[in-house]
Amino acid sequence: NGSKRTTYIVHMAKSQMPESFTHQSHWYDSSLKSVSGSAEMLYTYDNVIHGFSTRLTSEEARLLEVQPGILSVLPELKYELH
Amino acid sequence: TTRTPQFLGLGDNADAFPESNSVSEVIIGVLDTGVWPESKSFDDTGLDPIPRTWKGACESGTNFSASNCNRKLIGARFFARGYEATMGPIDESKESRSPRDDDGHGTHTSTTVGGSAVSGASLFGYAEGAARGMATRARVAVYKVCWLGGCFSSDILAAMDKAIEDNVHVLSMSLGGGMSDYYRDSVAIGAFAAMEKGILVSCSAGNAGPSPYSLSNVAPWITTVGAGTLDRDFPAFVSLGNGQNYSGVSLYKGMSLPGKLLPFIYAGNASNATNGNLCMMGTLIPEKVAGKIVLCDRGVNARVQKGLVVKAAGGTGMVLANTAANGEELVADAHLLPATAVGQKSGDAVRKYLMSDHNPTVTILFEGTKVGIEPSPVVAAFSSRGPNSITPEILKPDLIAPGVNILAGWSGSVGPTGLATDDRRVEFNIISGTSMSCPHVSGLAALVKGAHPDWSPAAIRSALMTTAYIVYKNGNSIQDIATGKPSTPFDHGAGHVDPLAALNPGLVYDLAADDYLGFLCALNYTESQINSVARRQFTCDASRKYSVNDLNYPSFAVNIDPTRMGSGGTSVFKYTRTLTNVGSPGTYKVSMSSETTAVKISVEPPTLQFGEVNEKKTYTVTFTASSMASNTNSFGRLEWSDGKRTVGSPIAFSWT
Repeated sequence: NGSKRTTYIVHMAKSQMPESFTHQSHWYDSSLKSVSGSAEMLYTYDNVIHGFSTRLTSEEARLLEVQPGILSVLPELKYELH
Repeated sequence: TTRTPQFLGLGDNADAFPESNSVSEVIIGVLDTGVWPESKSFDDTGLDPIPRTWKGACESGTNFSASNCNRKLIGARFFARGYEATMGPIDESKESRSPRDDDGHGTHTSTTVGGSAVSGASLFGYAEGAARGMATRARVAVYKVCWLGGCFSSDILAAMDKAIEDNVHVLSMSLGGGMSDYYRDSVAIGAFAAMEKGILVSCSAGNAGPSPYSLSNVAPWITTVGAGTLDRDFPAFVSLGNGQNYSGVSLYKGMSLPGKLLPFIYAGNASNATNGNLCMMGTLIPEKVAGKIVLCDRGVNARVQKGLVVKAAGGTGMVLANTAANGEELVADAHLLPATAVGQKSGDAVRKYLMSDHNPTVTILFEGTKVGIEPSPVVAAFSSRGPNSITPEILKPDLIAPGVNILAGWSGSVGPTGLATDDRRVEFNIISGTSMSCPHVSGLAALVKGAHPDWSPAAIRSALMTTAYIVYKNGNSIQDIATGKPSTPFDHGAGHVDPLAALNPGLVYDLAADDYLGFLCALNYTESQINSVARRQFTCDASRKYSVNDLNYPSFAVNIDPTRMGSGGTSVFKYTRTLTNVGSPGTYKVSMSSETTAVKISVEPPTLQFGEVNEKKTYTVTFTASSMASNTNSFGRLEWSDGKRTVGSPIAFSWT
């Protein structure tokens, strides 16, 4: 189902952030908006990665992957207690 | 925990640790199911004010407020956006949308890592004693990332992100998720960032043992912890009508069985289901089991649920018998009816009796708690095993610690079995898993951090690994309960943790973030993949020859391809290592041992002389391997000793 949204973790190359953005969160937001008008960020990450998590359709994920500054768009994984 | 402090040598050696001062500056973050703050293990009596470096918070939510934190439990946060995005809004009638632990697991791990001392702790009288965490004066901060439906990587990453910002010193993570490359694994990625900030990340190895290649959390910047037993048991004997007795274990407390033999039936003969032997929900025929003790085979559904199924069908008691999948490993449970668990051999004998006797009878004799069990520790069958499936050149697990039948704090909103129908409430529970061994090592790492605040995560791990032991006091090798034979480095890594020795290792194998970047280059990671892990552009030096073998790890894994032997029928592998002096001046001499004559080991130079603290010396090990059949494994050990201290490294040889 192409319209079904799942969670992705989007890794971005901070060194490629255009100078027109004053803060990385604005760049993340702009990148996301370029592929989806409705997707919202779940989290933005500052320390563990440069990037964010969001809900996307598989087509939106594919489009985002080829945007400038995107390192990877990885599907969320489920972990379990040991 | 009770017993583990004594078992680890902490009980009678309190003065050896810098408990009162520097350890109280150490903050341990625990990512788990949250916390039950009312546990006595979070009593903050006598603790100094919260360290000034702390930037965390105590978040409020369902049945949880900032007033639930204190000088022991200094932080509590919850991360549910990823979970709710996939699973829908949290049903607050079933779980708390707050840091509160409705499961028990998070309270167990967080009290194990740093709980205050509580006298008279027990589970229904079992394992009675003074319970304490490994680092009783360290501070605990919990990050709830696991919910009824699981733990999602977007939430885990967010929690690690915040824990780094909050300024924790150790991160304890008793969770895992399959086997992904490091650049796809959120725990590995988050742990890399934590490591760069000087935070030691300790993770459970997984419970997928004894199968080989079953480890999770194998990134070399993570400390990977397997599980062993204590010298404590909870015997409950099966006494058959033919006069034979078989030993088992149980934590049952409640109405006693009548003091006579009772009718006994095999579940497979009391069911119309093809899997009736497993005592799955709704498979037992009440008319056949009423008033009887039922033998159920272990596997598929939860052990405690089998007891519930027998009880619901009118059974009086249960004997839970292992099959080949579990061998002789016995895990004690607080069953809802009189029940005991027996190993495969005993189970086979009891099954044979059930099949051969026309009127089988049985009773169960509960013996309480026994300590001084030998041999101990033994590697738990469930503890995940090497080789490392992602990078076979890095030997994992790193070490083992107590993880079987561990008593620690529990949630007040769930019974000891975790079953919805279990309305008993306990302050402490006894459970098993590498989830339990991981916080032992996290807490011990906090003690080492307290004693040596300037040590890197790699140096602390090195101290824990190189001082771990692999033989009992009688000189015999630590056993693997899955085989009944000596365990190998694929089972126990560097060995069983010995915290007193870890305080003064003499020498350490140190590593910094740049070393791990070189490691990623050696794995032929692309710039983009390295950037995903390390959060920065890093170009591998095309003129440099990177080798995974040269990562300054405190262990060795030598992978030999029999199809690529040299002209003399041998392959030569060179490993370079650098030791840093963290003790007094000394001259260390090397010694090697190996099970196999198929690999010759030489070390150059064979003697290292250290003067100043932080002085570094490099050595090279050369392994010259002859051909062996594919899938052959053999093991050895390399030790540096100055006569007082021994710095040991396991070696694994694998012919692929």
